[in-house]
Amino acid sequence: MQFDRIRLSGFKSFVDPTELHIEGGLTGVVGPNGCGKSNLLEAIRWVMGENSPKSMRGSGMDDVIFAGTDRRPARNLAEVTLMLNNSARKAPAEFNDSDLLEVSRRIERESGSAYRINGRDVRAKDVQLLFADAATGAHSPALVSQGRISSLISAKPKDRRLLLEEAA
Amino acid sequence: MQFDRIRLSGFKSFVDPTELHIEGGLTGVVGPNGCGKSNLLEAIRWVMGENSPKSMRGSGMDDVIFAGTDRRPARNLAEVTLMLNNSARKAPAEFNDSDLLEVSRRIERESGSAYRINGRDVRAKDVQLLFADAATGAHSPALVSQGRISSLISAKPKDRRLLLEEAA
Amino acid sequence: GRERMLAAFETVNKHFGELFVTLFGGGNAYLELVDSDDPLDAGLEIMASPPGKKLQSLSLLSGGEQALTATSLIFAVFMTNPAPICVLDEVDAPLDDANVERFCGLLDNIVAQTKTRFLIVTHNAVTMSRMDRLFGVTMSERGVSQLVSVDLQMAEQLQAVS
Amino acid sequence: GRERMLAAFETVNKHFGELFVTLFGGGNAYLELVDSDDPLDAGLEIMASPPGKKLQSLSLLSGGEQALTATSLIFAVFMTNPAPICVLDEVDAPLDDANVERFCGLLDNIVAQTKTRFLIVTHNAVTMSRMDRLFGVTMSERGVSQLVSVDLQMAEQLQAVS
Ligand SMILES: Nc1ncnc2c1ncn2[C@@H]1O[C@H](COP(=O)(O)OP(=O)(O)OP(=O)(O)O)[C@@H](O)[C@H]1O
Ligand SMILES: Nc1ncnc2c1ncn2[C@@H]1O[C@H](COP(=O)(O)OP(=O)(O)OP(=O)(O)O)[C@@H](O)[C@H]1O
Ligand SMILES: [Mg+2]
Ligand SMILES: [Mg+2]
Repeated sequence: MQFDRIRLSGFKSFVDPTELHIEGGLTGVVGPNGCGKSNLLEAIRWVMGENSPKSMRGSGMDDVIFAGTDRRPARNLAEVTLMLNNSARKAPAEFNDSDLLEVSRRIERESGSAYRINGRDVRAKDVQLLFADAATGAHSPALVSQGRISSLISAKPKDRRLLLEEAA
Repeated sequence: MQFDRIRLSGFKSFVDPTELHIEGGLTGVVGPNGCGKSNLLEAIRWVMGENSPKSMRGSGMDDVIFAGTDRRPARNLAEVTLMLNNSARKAPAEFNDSDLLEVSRRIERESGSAYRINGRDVRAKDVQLLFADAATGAHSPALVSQGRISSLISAKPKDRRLLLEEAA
Repeated sequence: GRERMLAAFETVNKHFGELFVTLFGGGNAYLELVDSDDPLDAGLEIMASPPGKKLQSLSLLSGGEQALTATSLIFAVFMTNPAPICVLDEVDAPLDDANVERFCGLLDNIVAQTKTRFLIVTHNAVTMSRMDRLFGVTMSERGVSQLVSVDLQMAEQLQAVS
Repeated sequence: GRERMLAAFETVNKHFGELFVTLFGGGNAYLELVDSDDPLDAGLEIMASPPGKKLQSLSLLSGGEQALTATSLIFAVFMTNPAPICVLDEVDAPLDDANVERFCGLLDNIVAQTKTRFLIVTHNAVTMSRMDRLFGVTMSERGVSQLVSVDLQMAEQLQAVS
């Protein structure tokens, strides 16, 4: 599985449709404080099935929907889509007939999230399993959020051991 | 009261006698990771009467004494001296007869700390009061250690309020 | 006890609001005592709205915005009783260049106002360029720290070619 | 359960030791299970000795040394089961230039080894100069984020003159 692109719309400060091409090697993301860099990274974890609002820096799952500014009204809908390259054909059988995998998650205010893979409605669990099989997912140790390093340093030894359990 | 110089010897990684002239305005301290910058700043808090080993990143007060390297043996003694300008003559009466105030703290392994002001033996409390009267001291809010900002951000609201109490 | 706490709160809150605007170049912020009617038992909540953004609790701001807001609070407490010495250990680490410039500008203002002497540990090139002088700490012998004077122009040239 | 945990521990420990040496340019470090004979109930202690320094628990290292050691641990877990995507949000903030260079060198090695794609949020000029491409996030309309492509040479020139 290879991550090719991510599309966001209505997700936190990315209210307008935005597309990021993820190419090979090292891609830097830069910009001033508060401009939305961490939001962009959170979109990746969110579409892979992150279900803890706290780890998305919110109090409820609706907090990822664009909340509005003085000039723009709040939205009621947020959607993130990942375009994955499946030419190695290692996806679960029911999605393995295509070179392209399109995984999307959509949340509507007060009605929860809906997931799709290649246009088909699926459960959150299907999305989580798809990514788990590819050695990634919302809880992958390779997704290092801002402040994760500090909390690892100050964590109690028993909490640090939990990091190992994700490797086991 | 004005801080003019600090002298360290045997204090953490500053085993050899070192003197820093503190001039007016902004003095930057730079250098690679682990070279001793935070140690230097901790010496200032320590000589002003800091008595919590944890806030000096140690488990006991002896941890500030140079612990040795492959080439140098551990020391048994650490000493830090602050040279203060008292030409405004605002120090407590018993030390107010001089333009220069020399405050020093010395710790000997397993025998505790000894304080002096202008060569006279004093108690820790005298040193703490001297600095408290000058709106400074080991717990001054103006001494911002590495990681203090992060812990203020993640502190529970009741713990944050304690910061205010230092202002009251 | 209580009156002094409340008076301190009012003073710090006033300084906090002003310092926030200085450091962010705009916006608005204030402190709130919460969770208890007794100020000696209350929690300190921080509400902030960076320029052009809606008011939110501190926990909802970006990493750099949180750091700059906490810095405003620390300096607000400082301004109620300015110290002759202020020591800052890497407080600029999460800040972007524009915020670092405003931060250094604030330090210059404080120096002019209170004659406080600052010792600022930093890895940040912009901060280094705004200092009045630089000292380097080195460990040419492993495990042993030494203090050296660093030429300001030299440091700037090193930064530019790296 | 337990065997798998212990096997994972051994593998991670081996990677951790190697990655620490890569990131620090020397030294030595290892992990320990403590506080319990049962690996499923134990704590994870980190012992590290940066080049030329004596072995100490993580809590006694400098700020930057702690960050680089924790980064070695995260990558050690990563190497046991490399992911196709790795996202790093400002992990370079407390690092000096030499450590940042070694950190970016490690990322290049991982790319060559596992073909993992990296997204790296940074404010650090050295990191920016080592990226294969840069995207900028801006808020020209307040509160609304936009993604723009950033020219690498342009970014380097801006850093040099600032
Ligand atoms: N649901 C939402 N709707 C609109 N804006 C939001 C929403 N959630 C967060 N934001 C805004 O996103 C901004 C934070 O963005 P983010 O944390 O991505 O910044 P950043 O670029 O990572 O900054 P830093 O460099 O300081 O870490 C804040 O201004 C916040 O108000
Ligand atoms: N008692 C001691 N004797 C000898 N060395 C010590 C002692 N206590 C600490 N050290 C050493 O001091 C070093 C840490 O120094 P310090 O924390 O000042 O680094 P720093 O320059 O602030 O680095 P950073 O930029 O990463 O924050 C460590 O290498 C540690 O081993
Ligand atoms: Mg961020
Ligand atoms: Mg330090």
